[in-house]
Amino acid sequence: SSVLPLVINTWAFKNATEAAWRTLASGGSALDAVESGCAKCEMEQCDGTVGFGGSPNERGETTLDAMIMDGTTMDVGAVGGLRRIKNAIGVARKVLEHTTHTLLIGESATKFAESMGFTSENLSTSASEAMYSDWLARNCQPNYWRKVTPDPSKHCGPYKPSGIMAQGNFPYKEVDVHGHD
Amino acid sequence: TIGMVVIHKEGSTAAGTSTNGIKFKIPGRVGDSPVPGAGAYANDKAGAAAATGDGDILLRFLPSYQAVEYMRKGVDPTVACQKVISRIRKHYPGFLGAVICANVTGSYGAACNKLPTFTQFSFMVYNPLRSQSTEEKVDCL
Repeated sequence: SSVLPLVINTWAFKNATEAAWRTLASGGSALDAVESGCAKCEMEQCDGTVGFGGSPNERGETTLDAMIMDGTTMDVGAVGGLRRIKNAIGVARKVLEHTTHTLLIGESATKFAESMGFTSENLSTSASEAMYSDWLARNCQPNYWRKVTPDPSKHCGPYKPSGIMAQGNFPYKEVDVHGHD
Repeated sequence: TIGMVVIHKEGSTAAGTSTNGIKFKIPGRVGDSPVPGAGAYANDKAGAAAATGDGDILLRFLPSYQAVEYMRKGVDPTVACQKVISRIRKHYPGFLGAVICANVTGSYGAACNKLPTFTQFSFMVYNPLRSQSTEEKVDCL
């Protein structure tokens, strides 16, 4: 077909698209192209929603999720809640290539990454630390708790289950357009 | 989050995602991105797709798998993406979400759920018909 090859990606992350395209142009596979495109975004911290230094959790830590899938073999490699490793898509590729598993998570995924030669380093930046400090100063708003005490719409945790709150109605809360999965 | 779909000139497909998730999540929370069929999915017999948005909702519907299955049945990529968004919207009208879809012939499309703060979705495209990557936008449903 005249319209192949094709690279498309979510959001206006131009450099990621071009990195993937260059990989194809230099003879790489579709899988290689996905890895290089996503890795480019991780390095450039696309919109603050990819890579290190973004989206701190309730403890101020940045963790990364990534997944890569080969549509020919239906093989998949993925990592969730990866700590202290910047190249999450690279680790996902190693899961695909060097294990028969699909998804590794958390500290154990980090140990796997280190065994595959990835360097462990802090994923926080001054920007993510400032974001976290600001969130604490706003009484931990917004957050994702419900049916707990103290009232999560007004207070920080730690939280415990609340029998009284369980009677209430908790409608779906919209996620920030600039803070997505 | 970035979700990416690549169709090789020889027809092989691949898809992937990378994200640092949503801000101020409860530690341990994982969204749709690393889950096959949710964040992304690929199958050489049909095409590939990737989703982005509120991962807590998206991963309940396996939208990327659903989109690829629609395309396997011959549905146009844009329509496949739209059908996926519509299915989720029936349960969560206010969810933040968008999907990109491409089939093995190189046709592609995207769809998103319209919100007051999210009326258009931008995505990037590169194929032999253009000399550089191009930003395209789709109006949300």
